[in-house]
Amino acid sequence: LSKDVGFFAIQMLETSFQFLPEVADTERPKYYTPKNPYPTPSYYPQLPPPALFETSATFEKFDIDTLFFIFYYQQGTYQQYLAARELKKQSWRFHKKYLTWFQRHEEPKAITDDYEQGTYIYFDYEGAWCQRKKTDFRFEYKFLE
Amino acid sequence: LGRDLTTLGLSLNSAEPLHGTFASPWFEGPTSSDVEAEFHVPACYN
Amino acid sequence: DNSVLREQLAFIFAEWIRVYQLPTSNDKDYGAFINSIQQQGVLKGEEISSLFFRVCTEMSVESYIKYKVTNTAAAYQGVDAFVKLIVTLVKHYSDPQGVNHSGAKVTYLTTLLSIIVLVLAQAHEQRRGQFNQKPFLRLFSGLLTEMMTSYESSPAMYFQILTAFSNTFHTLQPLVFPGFTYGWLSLISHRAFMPKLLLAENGKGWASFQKLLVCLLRFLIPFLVGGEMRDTTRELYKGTLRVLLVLLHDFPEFLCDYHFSFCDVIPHSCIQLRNLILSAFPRNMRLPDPFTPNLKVDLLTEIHQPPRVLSDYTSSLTVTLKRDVDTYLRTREQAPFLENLREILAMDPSNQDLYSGGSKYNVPMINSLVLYVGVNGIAQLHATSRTNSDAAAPASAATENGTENGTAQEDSNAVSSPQGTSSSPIAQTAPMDIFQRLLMELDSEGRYLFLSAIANQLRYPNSHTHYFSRVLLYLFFEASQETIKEQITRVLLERLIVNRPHPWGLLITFIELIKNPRYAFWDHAFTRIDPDIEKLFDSVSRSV
Repeated sequence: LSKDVGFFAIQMLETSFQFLPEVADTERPKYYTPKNPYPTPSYYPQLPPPALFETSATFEKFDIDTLFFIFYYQQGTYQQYLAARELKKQSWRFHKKYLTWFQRHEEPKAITDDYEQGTYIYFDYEGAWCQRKKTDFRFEYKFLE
Repeated sequence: LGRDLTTLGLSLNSAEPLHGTFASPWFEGPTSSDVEAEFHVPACYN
Repeated sequence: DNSVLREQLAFIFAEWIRVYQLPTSNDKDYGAFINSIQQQGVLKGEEISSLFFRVCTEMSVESYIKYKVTNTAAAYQGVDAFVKLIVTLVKHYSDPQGVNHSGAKVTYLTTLLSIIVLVLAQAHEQRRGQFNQKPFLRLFSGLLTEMMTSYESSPAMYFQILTAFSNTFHTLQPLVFPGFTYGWLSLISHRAFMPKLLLAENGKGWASFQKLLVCLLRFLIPFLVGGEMRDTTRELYKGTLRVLLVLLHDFPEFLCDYHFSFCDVIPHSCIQLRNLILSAFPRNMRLPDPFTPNLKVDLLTEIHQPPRVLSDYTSSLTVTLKRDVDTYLRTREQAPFLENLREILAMDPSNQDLYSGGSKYNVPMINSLVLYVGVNGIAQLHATSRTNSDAAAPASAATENGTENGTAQEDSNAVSSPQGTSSSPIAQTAPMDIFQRLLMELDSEGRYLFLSAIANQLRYPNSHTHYFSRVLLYLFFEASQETIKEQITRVLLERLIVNRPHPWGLLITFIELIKNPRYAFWDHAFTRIDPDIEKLFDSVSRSV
């Protein structure tokens, strides 16, 4: 193993150290499964109603906050896909760089082939979980999902 | 001089095998699956 | 050109994730899905099925990378779904000839594991500084857990599955994929892997696991020999210690039987790490307290039992050297190799690399030579003592010292004989000639490595510990140069002043050295060479 292999090993070991495994990486979260579930009366539905959350009609009824909740906390699921579709229908646009949704607050001041610029509302999912206003924002289309 | 190996988070005097609760080389303590969350119905419901 | 096909396969996997996500899904739904993709021909033919699993692996990894920002549990949904898909496919897989279903399943799993390795290798190569081991760690640990749940109750097949994982992890070893090192150590020490492999009947998994542990220690060498430890090395070293402590606590016999392999790849500066391995002793053995006053080691029955050594400890000897040593041990006639020991044991410059520990000597060869000569020495002793006892009247089987073969007692009495020569049975023997020659021929570094090789055999009570303990004490007594006595002391002392654990045989030998007036230990100038050294010896002798 020549010297530069040593350098490669050191560099890649740093990379591996950067992503040091944590508990959540190998342990599946233990969901509570009742040992002896209380028998609910038969007139209650025993299973979630089939496909209720599989149709976009259901998602039209959800308010915007619920749609954002499903989008950010049911990631990788079909429901996320339906929520995203509903948000788009309501004129929200996903920004791939900021990983959040923007909606025009008014007609943009400038629209070119590469971007549009103006005042927008965007959803702050990291901070206060609310909608915020952003003036003079340039939405580059290369970031439009 | 090495280090005090009893400070590495393993109960070395345990009569039980350690491998059953050895979660990882990188962090200490039993795994979540071993610490079964116990849920008890409060007495007032009985 | 297969982007369209990839797109279709990606959609099928996305569909699988949806099925997997549904809380109402059950084995029936999973089976139905498998049937549907079988009918679509996705699993037919090596090429398309390999592409399908490659797409699944890549999508799982990408979805993790994309979503890990906000939510780890959600980020792993693709990976967890892929684990479920693999487990379900293996479960449904059967031997086309209808003969050996479990063998067919294992072969199928091995194929899938190799595809994952390919994707990891490509990501490791292309993403370099951005390579993220976590999704692959999750994938393999999920498979280990699921396979344990599904197949632990069929030991024969389960062992084959563990072997498939062991081979995969050997391929993914840190020397080849350093970017996967921390994930790799998590996997080989995983509670659904390490203990299962080591608990497999008759220790049939030990050789595989020993190979993995040697890979880790070999990788560590250049990071540890350097001296200053970076955070990365410190964390890796600490993780290694934790894994070895679990082995010492739960599988000491494994460490005992492979101690030689591990000592070959542990840098001599990692004294505590090496002590940890040499301190292991079989759980059914009770060790007498080394500090017991007037402990009669010679009366322990265990000192006549050879330890089990599963390592191939002669592999580092060249054919020529082994042949010359055998001839000399048999005939004790002057031999050229005794004149060239320094050249023979020097590291071949072309083999010099980061992982040879930086020494100019071939340490594994020295270790092999010492143990090989020692094992022959013990055999000769037993042969001699059998001949003597046959020849002598039965009554003298127990010599005046009340010990069976009296060798040790005679030995320690013998070294005190006034003219300095010795009638000790280990003296004036071919093995001792070789040891004394090594002491004279080698320079300080070579002598240190030679004495370390002997000290590596000072473990729990067994015939090797007993023999090499006497060899070391005899070399100390017979040494004409003060520096050699000093070096023998140093090799023992540096292993005792580090934090515990300390091997039993090491303690016994050092106690004998400083307590037995025969060695006149305290008369040697080096015990007072410096106030700190004097304090050190005082504190060690007090604790002893």
